Amino acid sequence: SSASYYEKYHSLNDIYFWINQTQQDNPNIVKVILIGSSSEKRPLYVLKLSRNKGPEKKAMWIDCGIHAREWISPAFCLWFVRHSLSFYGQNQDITHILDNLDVYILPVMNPDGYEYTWTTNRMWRKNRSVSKSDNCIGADLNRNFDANWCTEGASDDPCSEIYCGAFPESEPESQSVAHFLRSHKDSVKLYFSIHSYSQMLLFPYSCTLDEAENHNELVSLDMAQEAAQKIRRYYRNIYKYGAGGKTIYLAPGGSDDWVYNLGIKYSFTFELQDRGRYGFLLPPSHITQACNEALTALKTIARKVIEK
Amino acid sequence: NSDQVLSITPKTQEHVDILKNVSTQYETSLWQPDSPQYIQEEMEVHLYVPARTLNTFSVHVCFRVLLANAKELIEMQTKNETTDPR
Repeated sequence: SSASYYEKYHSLNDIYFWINQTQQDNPNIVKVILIGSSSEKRPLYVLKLSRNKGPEKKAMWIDCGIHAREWISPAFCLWFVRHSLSFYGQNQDITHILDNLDVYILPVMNPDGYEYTWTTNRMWRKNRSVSKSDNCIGADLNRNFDANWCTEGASDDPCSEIYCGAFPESEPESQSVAHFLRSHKDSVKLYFSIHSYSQMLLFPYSCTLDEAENHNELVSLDMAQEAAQKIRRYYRNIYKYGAGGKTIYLAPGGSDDWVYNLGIKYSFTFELQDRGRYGFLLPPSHITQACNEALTALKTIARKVIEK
Repeated sequence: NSDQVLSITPKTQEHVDILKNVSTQYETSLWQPDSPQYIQEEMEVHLYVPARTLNTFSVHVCFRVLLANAKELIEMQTKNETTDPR
């Protein structure tokens, strides 16, 4: 693919084609894993990047596209894969990361919603599951995980944008991710969920105002703060950082909190560009900077976790 | 003639109620916060309003236009480029 491919948004079919092509072009490094399917039975593919054969390494997980309208998020996952494949051996950070970690990447966690934003309603947020008791469609996948599920900050109304679903992991998309991470919890040490917008580096908790056990470590100079400082230094852009609940508002049922409670103690949610002007309609001309600054933050944190 | 994104900061509880109503009863999309239930005084609200709705309602609350050409941006992003080398 040409570099310009990554500076555009792509339809779901294009992304499925890209996943297949990426595996075919890099058979020794990239493996495609089917972890489940969506409400409308679209496949959920995870790319596993693994540089060295041999015993299972520790791993990092990145998911993109939980919320359908946040198009920059899948664009980042594609960007990350391209960066990993193109700059291994040239860029110190990515070389170090791939030498020490396997990487699992889920480019589109909500394929039904993503397709719907391309074809019908650009502003759709949730998945597309049909509620049995109501005419309303979709649950908020980031309210559907089992972390203080459906308490203050979520809604039990199927018509709400923050509908938590019928029960924890009621949605096949969140269930598939949870199942995969449960079965890989001994190897996955670092979790990233990529969202937009508002430029933030968040970590648990969002489901309570309580601080995580290792709050000071997550916020410290060598983690979120260092990542935000690097973005500011290299890209002259300001990212806020902090625990989700205190930095934004209470939002229970999020994937990052659930992952943290599962035992993956380095769990982050990134909110990419911008701070509101373009919001979910971030122009393609901004994709490069949005992805590069998120990549800087991700690499900063990943290197620190490898050290630890 | 185009969809717009408005930034509105409610100053009173009445403003909050108006915004909650507008973002649930009309064909608008709340960009920020995630849901009307989070709207509160002094919180910046971003609201996507389709052109057809812009013509039919008015809110008596100060606002600024964040994005005046949302429709054009959407068209630009979904443009099918046959020249793409892939």
